Amino acid sequence: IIQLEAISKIYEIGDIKVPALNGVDMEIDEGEYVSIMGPSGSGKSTLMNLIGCLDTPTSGTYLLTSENVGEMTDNELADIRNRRIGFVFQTFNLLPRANAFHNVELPLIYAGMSKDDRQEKVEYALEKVGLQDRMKHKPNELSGGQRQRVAVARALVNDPSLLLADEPTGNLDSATSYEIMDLFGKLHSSGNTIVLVTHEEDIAAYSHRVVRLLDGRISSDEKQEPR
Amino acid sequence: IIQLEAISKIYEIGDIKVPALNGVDMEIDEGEYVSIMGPSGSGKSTLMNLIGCLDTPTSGTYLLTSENVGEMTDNELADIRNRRIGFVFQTFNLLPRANAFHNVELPLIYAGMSKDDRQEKVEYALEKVGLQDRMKHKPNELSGGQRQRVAVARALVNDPSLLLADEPTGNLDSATSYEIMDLFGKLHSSGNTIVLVTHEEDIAAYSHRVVRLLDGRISSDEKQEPR
Ligand SMILES: Nc1ncnc2c1ncn2[C@@H]1O[C@H](COP(=O)(O)OP(=O)(O)OP(=O)(O)O)[C@@H](O)[C@H]1O
Ligand SMILES: Nc1ncnc2c1ncn2[C@@H]1O[C@H](COP(=O)(O)OP(=O)(O)OP(=O)(O)O)[C@@H](O)[C@H]1O
Ligand SMILES: [Mg+2]
Ligand SMILES: [Mg+2]
Repeated sequence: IIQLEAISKIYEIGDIKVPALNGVDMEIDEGEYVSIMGPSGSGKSTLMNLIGCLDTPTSGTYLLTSENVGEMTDNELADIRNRRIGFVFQTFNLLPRANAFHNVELPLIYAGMSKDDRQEKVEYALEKVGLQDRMKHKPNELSGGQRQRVAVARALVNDPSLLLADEPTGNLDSATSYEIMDLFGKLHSSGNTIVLVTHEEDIAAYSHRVVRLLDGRISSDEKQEPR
Repeated sequence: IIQLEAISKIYEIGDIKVPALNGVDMEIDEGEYVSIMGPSGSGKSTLMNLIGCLDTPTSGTYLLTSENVGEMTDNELADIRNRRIGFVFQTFNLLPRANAFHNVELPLIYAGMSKDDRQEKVEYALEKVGLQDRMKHKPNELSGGQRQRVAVARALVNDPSLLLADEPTGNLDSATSYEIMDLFGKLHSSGNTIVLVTHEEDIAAYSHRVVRLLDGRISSDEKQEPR
């Protein structure tokens, strides 16, 4: 489903070049459950943004279900992002003026779902992450971990075939973290693909394969027995 | 140094009341190293904001070095915040348009320090958190964990007598987290007071006392042998 070949990403600030990814080759098959680990600044979020079609590489080829993403139009990219990919951002990226309900509802509006169906799906998604009593709260009326869970609910609400989660448990206590991992586990066992960035070994233990980044390159890529 | 008596905090959204803290009694002596743990939404950040004079309780008394914070003027509160307290926010709270150097420099400008002294102190603080090569980067040109480390550098730059750190390692890999904990250890061994919110047991293990919150109340408060 995901084929990355010789991918590099170089950010530019003025005349300074910052290499974030230096030649990454990686393939992820449909239905896999992969975690991406590595030190702070090693390029994990940059890689996730490329996989999620939120950014383009400086060089290299990215095939998503055999189609070359580099040759897609903006409309095609937006369509893939909205319909097939669920993205949990490291910084949550919630709409500040919308409450939890409306933030989670957004992908369903893009998908053209009816109001009654949306109501049911959003309430179910927020209940799954334990926020049924916080539906009307805006992001700044929620705790850090509650905001993160709204971001998780929004990513899961449309049953995505590909879930990209960047540090989805960074602000959560262990019990709440494991509840989120159970949700991911259910999505995975229905045949969907999960790519998860984490720095927590006990969270990566849920995945079936661990890819480690170091200074913008893959330093190891190993299958494992999940917990 | 910190005496909280019957502290409660009730947020109001329209006509809904959200009790975040329900009667908290806690004393922290000068030079202590305390961690605050508890589930997501249990009131940890609310408690930290009250201790850091960033918010006022709905009821109860807060004495900081025996002075009643509830009776202080805004100027006195701002003075305490800027000169004596270093705060690492759960959401970093960096100025988006200022680079890493200028974000860390801010407390020193408030303290009226000379430009040359500021230059030296800021470079030293950013070097300590491993970001000497990212001084000119703005927050959106940094990784999540790098932004968090800029927030840590800003809190430590003025050698605060009280450090309040809310989830300072949530976005960091273990090696980088332990480097930050070493910095906190040095600040503590010079006689300063540290209050640290974390959901990570291995981070709380550095502290000498663990206070656990549950639904806005203290459920346990125990001294421990630090690692
Ligand atoms: N501005 C606000 N308005 C209304 N409710 C709020 C506001 N800020 C926080 N809350 C609520 O108060 C409760 C405590 O929030 P707080 O941020 O202190 O929790 P926390 O322990 O820091 O959680 P986390 O570990 O997720 O960061 C939460 O249930 C939250 O929804
Ligand atoms: N917009 C940008 N402009 C310039 N440099 C950037 C930009 N975004 C990221 N970088 C740099 O690229 C490198 C990789 O960043 P990235 O966010 O991918 O790291 P990461 O592995 O996700 O780190 P973390 O675990 O701290 O979130 C970092 O060193 C960072 O400073
Ligand atoms: Mg990142
Ligand atoms: Mg919090």
